[in-house]
Amino acid sequence: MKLKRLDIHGFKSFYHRTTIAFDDGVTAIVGPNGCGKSNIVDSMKWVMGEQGAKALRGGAMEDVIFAGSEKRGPMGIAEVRLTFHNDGSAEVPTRFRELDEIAIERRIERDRGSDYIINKQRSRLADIQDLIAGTGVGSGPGGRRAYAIIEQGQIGRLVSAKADERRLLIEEAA
Amino acid sequence: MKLKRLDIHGFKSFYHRTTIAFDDGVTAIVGPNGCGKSNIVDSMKWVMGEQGAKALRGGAMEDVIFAGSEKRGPMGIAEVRLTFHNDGSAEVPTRFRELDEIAIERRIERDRGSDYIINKQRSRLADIQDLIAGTGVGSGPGGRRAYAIIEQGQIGRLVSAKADERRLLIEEAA
Amino acid sequence: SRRLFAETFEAVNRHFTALFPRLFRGGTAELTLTDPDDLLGTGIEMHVRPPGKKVQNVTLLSGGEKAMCALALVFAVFRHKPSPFCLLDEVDAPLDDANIGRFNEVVREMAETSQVVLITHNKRTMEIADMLYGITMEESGVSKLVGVRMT
Amino acid sequence: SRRLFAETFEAVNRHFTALFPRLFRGGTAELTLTDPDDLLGTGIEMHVRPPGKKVQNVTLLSGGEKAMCALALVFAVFRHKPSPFCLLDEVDAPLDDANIGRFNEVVREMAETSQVVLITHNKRTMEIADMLYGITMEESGVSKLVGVRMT
Ligand SMILES: Nc1ncnc2c1ncn2[C@@H]1O[C@H](COP(=O)(O)OP(=O)(O)OP(=O)(O)O)[C@@H](O)[C@H]1O
Ligand SMILES: Nc1ncnc2c1ncn2[C@@H]1O[C@H](COP(=O)(O)OP(=O)(O)OP(=O)(O)O)[C@@H](O)[C@H]1O
Ligand SMILES: [Mg+2]
Ligand SMILES: [Mg+2]
Repeated sequence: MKLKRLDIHGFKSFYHRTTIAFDDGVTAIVGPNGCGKSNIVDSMKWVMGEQGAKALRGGAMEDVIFAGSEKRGPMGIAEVRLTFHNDGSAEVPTRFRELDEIAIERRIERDRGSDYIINKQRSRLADIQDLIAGTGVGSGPGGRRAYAIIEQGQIGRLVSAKADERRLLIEEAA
Repeated sequence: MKLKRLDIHGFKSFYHRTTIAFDDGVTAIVGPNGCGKSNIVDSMKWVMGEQGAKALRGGAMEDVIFAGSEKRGPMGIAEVRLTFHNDGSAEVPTRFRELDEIAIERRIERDRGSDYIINKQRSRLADIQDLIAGTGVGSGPGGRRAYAIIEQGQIGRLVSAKADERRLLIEEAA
Repeated sequence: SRRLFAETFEAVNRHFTALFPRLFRGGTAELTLTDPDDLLGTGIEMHVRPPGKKVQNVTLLSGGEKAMCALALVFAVFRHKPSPFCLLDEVDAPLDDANIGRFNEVVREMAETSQVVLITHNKRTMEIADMLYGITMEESGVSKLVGVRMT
Repeated sequence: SRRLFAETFEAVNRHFTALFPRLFRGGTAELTLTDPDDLLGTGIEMHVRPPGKKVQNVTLLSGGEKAMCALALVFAVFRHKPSPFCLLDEVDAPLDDANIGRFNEVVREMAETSQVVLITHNKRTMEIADMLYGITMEESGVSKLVGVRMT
């Protein structure tokens, strides 16, 4: 499964509907401090099923909804959709096997939990996690392998980690 | 008390006798990864009385002695001397009050602890700590204020710290 | 003592509130006590609002914003009670060009009353140095001082 | 299972041992098991020797050396079992010019079989991108995608 497109709306600093298209090779995201680059990483972790607000730098899961700015009020909903090419390289549940594209989506409304959607059908968190696990991106805590996403400031952890923490890296790759 | 000079010999990667002179204003230390810049900071923490090997990135205090390289064998002794101008700005013990310069020195030999020396006289760790406390650099844990030295990678800590940890900063400045 | 802590807190807060908008080119920030009735035990919270943004949990700030915020606090404490010297090891690593410029301005200001020793990989930061030391490992594993420039 | 862990460990170790001298331009490194008789519980140690230096406690390494070492491990795991994409957020922040160059080479290689998404402030790293997205906050507090460059 290859990344095809990321659609963000109302997630953290992304008030506007924003689309990022992915191709083969290296995609670089650049911009000044605080402009929203790491928020893009957070949105991908979130749509793939991240359950811990702290892992997204927040105190509560609602912290991911656009909180407003000097000029704009807060929004009520955050939505992220991550679309994959289904190139046959992954273990995909039977009902998706014939599709060219698979789109996972998550929305959260204030005072209501998250909804999970796969190809426009309401799904459960477990369905999202199974799908991600099959793609080869997920199998660790947070529903994805520790070595597929290296968050800002986290690279040093592998070196300072205790011997048994480092073991997890091998277990996830097994 | 102003910094005047730092002399390093046998401390970590400083096999050669090395002297760094300090003047007023900004002194910048530059060079490639792993060349020894942070080791200079470690040497200053060490000579001012640092007791924890972990605070110097080591496992034991002897880790600060030059361990050798591909071409050179290990050394047996590490020595660091930090010389101050005594410009009258600090609370200095009476016996030093008339001196223009005050030099604190620390040496460690393998299988022997550290020796502390002030102006060529054998002294105790407590003498070094009193002197440093008087200069306005020392008063926190590790014998020096937390805000006088910001180690590599540590700047984020003040923001991620708990409310009661941040209190220490104010206490040290009181 | 309670009174000393209160006076120190007020003074540092004043410096922090003044420094933040200089480092962030706007915005507001302040420190608060978690328990104002217990001056001997109270913790200290940071409330930060970058220019044009809303006050939010400080943990949501970006890597560069967190570094600038921490520097505002460190320099605020420093202004209240300057230590004779200050060692900063690669604190500018997460900063973009604009923030490096503002950081350097504040460092130059601090250097008027204290000695500042900076370790950096950044060329613009090197430009503000009065004295520049280069370290190399031409011979592997052995540090060598290769030059002093009075700039 | 024991056997799967042992095979995975061997394979990752082989890649790690091969990648380290490419990132460090020499030197040696290996992973070892803290308890080879207990494959289900054993921890994993890292033994690292930068070129020309001696093997030492990995905690003594410099900031940049630790980052390169961690990248060697991450990329080694990746080579054994590539995930379809890899997100790296400012992993090049502590690296000097020479290390940035070697890091970029290895990233380009990984990108032949996986999609790599990089966040960076470094101009040299930007140069290896096939696609470049710029984000700004022209309107305070609101992120805006400002341009895509197929480079
Ligand atoms: N729910 C939210 N609503 C509005 N803004 C938010 C929300 N959550 C986070 N932000 C803002 O997003 C900004 C951080 O963005 P991000 O971490 O993506 O920056 P960055 O581009 O990675 O910067 P750096 O280069 O410093 O790492 C912060 O200023 C934060 O206040
Ligand atoms: N006792 C010792 N003997 C010899 N070399 C040592 C000793 N202790 C540490 N070193 C070496 O010093 C090097 C680290 O130096 P240092 O941390 O000062 O680098 P740096 O210049 O700060 O680099 P960076 O820019 O990556 O932060 C390591 O390679 C380490 O192996
Ligand atoms: Mg970031
Ligand atoms: Mg360093």
